[in-house]
Amino acid sequence: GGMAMGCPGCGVPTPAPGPALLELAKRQLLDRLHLSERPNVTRAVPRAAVASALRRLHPGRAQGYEIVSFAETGPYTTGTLVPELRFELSQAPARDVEIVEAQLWLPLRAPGANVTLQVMGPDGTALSTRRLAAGTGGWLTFSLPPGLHGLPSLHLALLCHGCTHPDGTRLLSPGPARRPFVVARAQARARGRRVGKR
Amino acid sequence: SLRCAPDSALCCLQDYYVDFRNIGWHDWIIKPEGYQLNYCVGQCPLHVAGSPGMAASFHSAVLNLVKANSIAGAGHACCVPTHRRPLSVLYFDRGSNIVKTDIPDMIVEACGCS
Repeated sequence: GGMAMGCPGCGVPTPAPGPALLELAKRQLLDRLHLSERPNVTRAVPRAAVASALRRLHPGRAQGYEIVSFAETGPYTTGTLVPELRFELSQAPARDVEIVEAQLWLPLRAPGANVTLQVMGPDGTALSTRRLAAGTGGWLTFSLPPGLHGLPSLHLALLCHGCTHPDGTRLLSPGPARRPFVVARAQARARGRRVGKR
Repeated sequence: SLRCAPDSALCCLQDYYVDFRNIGWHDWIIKPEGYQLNYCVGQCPLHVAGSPGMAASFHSAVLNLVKANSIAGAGHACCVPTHRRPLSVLYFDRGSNIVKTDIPDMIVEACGCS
């Protein structure tokens, strides 16, 4: 009895509610998010695009990470024939986490005829291909190799076979709520089994 | 586990809600709007430790029986979390990507005397 606030055995005095406790809360949250300081959001993403992407995340997914990277704004072509989508990827938030799955989400217009849309990687290899029936548009997903997410940025080209022009980005129907994005799902790296010895 | 009342001295759970708008973090944390930074505070007199619902574990119950029989060498009982739950966070990282993550054992839900 008669102990001061806090617990001598634990050696951590409990701060009274106020600035000290708020600093403790900030520190605790940043540590658990593996962040050294709070991020400064430089490139604002329209709330509509965020809401649209969040509706496509895996609701109620068990423990794990999901990272959504939005395509850079501005024209989706770099002036060359082969257009491209550019993404600034963030690495998995912690060292013991690996990307296990990545998907590209594209908001597409309905094509006038049956076409085949190909996603080409930075080195020109075809990463993913999907056939689009005439008249079908909306959000479409293309699976990407998880290893791509290890790059600091990702440049993808879209080629359309059967379109009047090979520029696949002409099929995109971009808008504030319709920004192409990549969703990567990460999970804790499986550690070697630890045998406890008594 | 007890929730702290203004005048409680026994080991209890102190609710403390941190609103991210109040600390200027609502621009980069999309969800939730804040989080319960609950913590454990209060004393663990000998007669309390080890009683059902307060002991953090069988080990602490034995330790407290040792103390209750005032055998030398008993340590201090501490008011510590005995149950926690995860916190799901959705935030913008410095590249303006959205990260959704679940932080295990983040919210203290119950306290007990170890």
